[in-house]
Amino acid sequence: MIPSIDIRFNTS
Amino acid sequence: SQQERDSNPTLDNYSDDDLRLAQIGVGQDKSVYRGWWGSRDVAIVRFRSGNIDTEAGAMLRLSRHPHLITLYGFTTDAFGSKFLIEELAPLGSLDVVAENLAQELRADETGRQSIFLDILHQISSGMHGVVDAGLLHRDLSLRN
Repeated sequence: MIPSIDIRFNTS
Repeated sequence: SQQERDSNPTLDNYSDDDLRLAQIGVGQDKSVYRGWWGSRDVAIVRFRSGNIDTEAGAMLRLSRHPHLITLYGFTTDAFGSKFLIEELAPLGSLDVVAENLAQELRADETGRQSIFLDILHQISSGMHGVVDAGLLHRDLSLRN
């Protein structure tokens, strides 16, 4: 199973 | 699912500008963005079609390997689009790295051979990992 993880885009 | 979306509140708020600014690569069937998972730098891969399950399945068959990108997980946005979250190659695409290195090595005749052999060894080792997993890549190239 692939874990569902919480990410953010890096826009800098 | 709603549960997946609830676990990714920040991803529901991204804009087209965020996507444009974070983009680090684009291919025929996918775009790659830079992001964070906690304090870790990650690559966020968005597929144009339904290829995500094929790619995820292939990456899951690969064991952890020092010369292959690691799959960390996936995430889903408010529109139901799925993204694969992968290890970020900090130096960027290997074709660009190799091109830059080639220019440097033209000025370093003594170190050239051992550095090239080291690079070839690392690439071969990674490809061996793919073969060991029983996978057929079908699009091997420096950029991939």
